[in-house]
Amino acid sequence: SHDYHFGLEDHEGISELFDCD
Amino acid sequence: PPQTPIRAAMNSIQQLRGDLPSSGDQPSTNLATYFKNCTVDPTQDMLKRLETLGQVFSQRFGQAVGPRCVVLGRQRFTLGVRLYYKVMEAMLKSEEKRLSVQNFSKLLNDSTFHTSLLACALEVVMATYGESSFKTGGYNCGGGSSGCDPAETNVCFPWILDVVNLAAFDFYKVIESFIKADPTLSKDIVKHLETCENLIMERIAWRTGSVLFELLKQEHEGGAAEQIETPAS
Repeated sequence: SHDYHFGLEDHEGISELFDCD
Repeated sequence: PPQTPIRAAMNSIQQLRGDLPSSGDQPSTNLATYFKNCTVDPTQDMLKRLETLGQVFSQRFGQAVGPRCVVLGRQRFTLGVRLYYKVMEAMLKSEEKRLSVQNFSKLLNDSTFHTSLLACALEVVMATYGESSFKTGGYNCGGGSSGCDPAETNVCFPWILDVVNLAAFDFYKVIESFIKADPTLSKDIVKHLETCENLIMERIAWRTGSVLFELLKQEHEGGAAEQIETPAS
């Protein structure tokens, strides 16, 4: 419903972004 | 009735408040289970962090908006905490599905993660009230009859980063996951977060002292040590 462009791949979640995987 | 900027703002506020349970000042049962599943239970550190940041936020909000607005700051913070819990639960559910694990001890004991998530929730609350809308971003109300006038002061992004003492680069990390985790965010709010994201990417992350320079240096040093492929004949 909005135009935000999601750039993260499916294998990138919040855990990876904070180096906690 | 026709949609006016004020009506649009009122609707957004109504929607935000309606979407957040009034009992949401505490973690839900599901969220509490995630905490209990951790190797190290993050609950006490989290509550302590919220207590400290709540005081800092209310005081700074009062300083920026008007001395009578410390109470208003406290109300904004309470809404922010409800949104923080709601989005955290959605994020963990999605991570559980993706990784097939239930122990998020490392993530949930990461202070930067919590501060980024809370800062994003507070930014959403303030933007909903028109207090952190950029000048080009449409409505800018929020003052009303309360005697507080955020339009006259600067609580616009990146004000929140300074209040919670967070690096812009760390705030950036949470934005996309936040939008994904809360599909009820209005188009205007998503646009607002996108503007914050662009500001960080284009300017704030490149300021002197940014952690980005150290990370780029590490990446460069790591990359140089890798084997270089020989070109095909």
